[in-house]
Amino acid sequence: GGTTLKHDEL
Amino acid sequence: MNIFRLAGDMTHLFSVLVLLLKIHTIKSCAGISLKTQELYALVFTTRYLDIFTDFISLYNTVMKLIFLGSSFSIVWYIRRHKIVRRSYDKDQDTFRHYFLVIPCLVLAVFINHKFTFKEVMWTFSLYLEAVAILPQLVLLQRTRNIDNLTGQYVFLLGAYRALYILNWIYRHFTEPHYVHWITWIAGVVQTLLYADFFYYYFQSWKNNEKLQLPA
Repeated sequence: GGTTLKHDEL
Repeated sequence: MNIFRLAGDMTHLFSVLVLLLKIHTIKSCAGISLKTQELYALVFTTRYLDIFTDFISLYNTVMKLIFLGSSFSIVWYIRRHKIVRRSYDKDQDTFRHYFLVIPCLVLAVFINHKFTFKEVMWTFSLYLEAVAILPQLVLLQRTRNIDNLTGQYVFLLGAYRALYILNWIYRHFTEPHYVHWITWIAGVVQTLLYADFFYYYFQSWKNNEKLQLPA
């Protein structure tokens, strides 16, 4: 799906 | 970035700096669980594996370095510092790491967003962070009393994750592709774990008495 797996949170 | 996440990050930053400052200033780690601090160092290590590969922002990288540096400094102080280590109560701080690490690792292998090393490690760090406070809460119950700095430390840790929950709700409504149900579940479990501590913390603060956690 369109889940962005970029972890931009700490 | 939204106000909830910024407030959450600042609260989290403040909690680790309060702890580091306390240990550095009074040269004592009385009431602090080394087990929890070691688990946090592991949480940051496994979560920030991408620190040099995926650049998000200067803020993101700086904060990662601060969290890594402060958590390892705290572990170093309690393990190695010639004065601080004397105040470490190893007979009371007996929670077994692997009781938490192994289940989180197994869970991360089976329940993750993508079965890659970095993604499994990242998921592991989420599950571990949710339970990493347990040795500290067990120690607080054993030592019955807690000095207010330790109480503030645990309180700030709980508050940071509660603010993150608000951040996830906000992002869920403002960003169409923002789906991280594993993060949400781990974050809610973590905050619920603190809930009983919150309850007793507020009770003691309201009645203006020393914090007593039930055995």
